[in-house]
Amino acid sequence: KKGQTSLSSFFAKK
Amino acid sequence: MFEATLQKASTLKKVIEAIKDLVTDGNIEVSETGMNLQAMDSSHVSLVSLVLHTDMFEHFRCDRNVTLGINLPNFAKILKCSGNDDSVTLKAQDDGENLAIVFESEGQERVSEFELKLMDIDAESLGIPDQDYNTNVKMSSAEFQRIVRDMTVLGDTCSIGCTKEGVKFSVSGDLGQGNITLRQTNSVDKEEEAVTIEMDEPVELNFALRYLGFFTKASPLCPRVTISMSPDVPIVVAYNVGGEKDTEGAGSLSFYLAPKIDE
Repeated sequence: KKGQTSLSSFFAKK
Repeated sequence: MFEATLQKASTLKKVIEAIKDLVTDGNIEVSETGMNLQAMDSSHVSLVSLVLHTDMFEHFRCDRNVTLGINLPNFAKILKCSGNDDSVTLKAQDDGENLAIVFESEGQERVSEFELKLMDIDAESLGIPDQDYNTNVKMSSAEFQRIVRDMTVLGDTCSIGCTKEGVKFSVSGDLGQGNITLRQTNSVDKEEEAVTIEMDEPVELNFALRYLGFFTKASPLCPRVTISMSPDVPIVVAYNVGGEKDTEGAGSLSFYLAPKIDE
């Protein structure tokens, strides 16, 4: 089963 | 104040059509370098980054940076009122509550004026690292759209794998499985249909087809799409705006999508 990751785990908040 | 004229209203119409289903509200930041929009979808899985440089515009004046908080589906409704060959002028006061949108036909015999109410949007902004990707695939945007549509018939997650030989899209679901491989083509009659792959190492990642489907709504903007991947980072699906084929346009519309990973 594949789980969706979130963008915030790759790109830092500005 | 801000005032900018784009010779082809259709370009702006295609841009907004391409993002309005993914992002409802977004801040367009206007500065002396041009217009930029960065927005995430409501589940924070994908991100849209639009860059329109001043070179694209026939006329561009921005005295002070302005943030235009825009409801994109509503903006799209107004842009639909433009004629195919109309120009569009956007105008906003520094602290204005409206964006003025003026369409003019080629011979200037028809002028349509609209105003769109601006919104206060509290949007989170992400810093996108300026990175080199392991793999860059350039292909026909229509072909990419077709593959994403075909994959969606079988499942909701697509694996995109790339080697020097080609790029392979695979899907599996309740009714079965399927895959489509595009081989790298060096000589084709139609340049727009060529598949070019630049890569360091083979890479394979999984993505939600629902989002890839949203991205392909940008296909009318440009006959070519660039797909960039590196292991364990978001994919980038990028279209030139206002340019031709592979040449750098004066603008770009890029979509980022976080990968799916084994749970």
